[in-house]
Amino acid sequence: TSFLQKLQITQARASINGGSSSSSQGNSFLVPGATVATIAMLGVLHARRLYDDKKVEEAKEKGIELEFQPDAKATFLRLLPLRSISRLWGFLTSVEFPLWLRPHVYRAWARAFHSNLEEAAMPLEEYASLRQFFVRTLKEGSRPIDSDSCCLVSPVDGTILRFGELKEAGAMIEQVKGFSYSVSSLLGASSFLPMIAADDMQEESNGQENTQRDESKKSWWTISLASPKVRDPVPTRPMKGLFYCVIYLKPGDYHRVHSPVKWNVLVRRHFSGRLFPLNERATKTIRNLYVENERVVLEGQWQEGFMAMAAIGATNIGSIELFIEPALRTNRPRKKLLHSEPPEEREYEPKGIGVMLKKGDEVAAFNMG
Amino acid sequence: STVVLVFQAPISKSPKDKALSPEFRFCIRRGDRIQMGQALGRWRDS
Repeated sequence: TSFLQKLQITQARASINGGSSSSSQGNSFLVPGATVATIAMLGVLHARRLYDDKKVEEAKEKGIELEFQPDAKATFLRLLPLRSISRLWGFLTSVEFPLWLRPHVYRAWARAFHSNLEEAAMPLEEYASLRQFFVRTLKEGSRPIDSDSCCLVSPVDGTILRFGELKEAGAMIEQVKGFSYSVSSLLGASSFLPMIAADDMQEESNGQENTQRDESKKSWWTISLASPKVRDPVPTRPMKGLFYCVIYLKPGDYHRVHSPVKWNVLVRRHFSGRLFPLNERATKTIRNLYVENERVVLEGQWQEGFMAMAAIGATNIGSIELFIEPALRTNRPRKKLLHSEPPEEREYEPKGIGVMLKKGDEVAAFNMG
Repeated sequence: STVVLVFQAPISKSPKDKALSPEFRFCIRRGDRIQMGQALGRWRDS
């Protein structure tokens, strides 16, 4: 502000003194002035963001949970054409760099997002574009697969956000404190998710342990006024032994998805939803983030029963490439205005066997844009 | 981008003697960095 005030004073003095030369001198200050002001503003915003992130980290260390706080930014994001932005980002990152520039760009990316370039399978010059570099494969042996036959391995590189056993009615996963989403909404209504009627669950548990039955707080008139979505004629609970794990991939992480166990993929579902960002800030401000975003769900069976893996896209990493079904195209231009289209489903052949995957097999990749 | 896994895993049939039960247990903590191929959880061979 003081800089702009000085600039105005300089301009006023110039106009008092008169003369075209001094007026043009005043104008020539305007462009660098605006640039400096913009840079300063961006600097302040960045500093504030770093400060906020530090506060969040400190809160986490103290064991304080993040709470869901919808804000104006979330509302603003809903108005943006995020799919078009994502596709434009994909186009820009597909532009090929000249050979001499490639190592510089990729080293800068690695420095900014903490990637390990030593692990890249090919020399940096061989990745023609940032998009190609982003989905790079790794040198053999970079990711040894745990050989224990009684373990389930991580399908990706990333940060563990949530994990646990699904016990509550409706099989809900907590997005952040104060807001949860149901697994059946994430995987699709036609999912083979092992659920049983809440009454059956009661009978089942009677023989093992005494559980207190949850009293429903809804009266008949609140149910009748509620939307049809809320009305569930048969309340269901997940069967015992149903677990979940949510893993977040940062932009610098290895972005290929592998098989967590030996299993048979029977069905693929593609939800062509929105493309909100998936960072920590977004998870605590955008409601139903994982359920609204575009995603590919693979569902099948392993030696212990049900297995499902959902790969969820974001604005910057909008498309999901499936190696077991190369024809699948995601992040396509949207033709309909509605975001709540039913998922596109494909059952893999042969029926009941589907596609067999071994532990560690490459299944999919997240692409830029 | 995010990956969500949902799966059935072995559970303890008897609440007693948990140490010897074939129950599935996660071997991770929230906020941990994990690499592809590292164990998320284990169970005992029954």
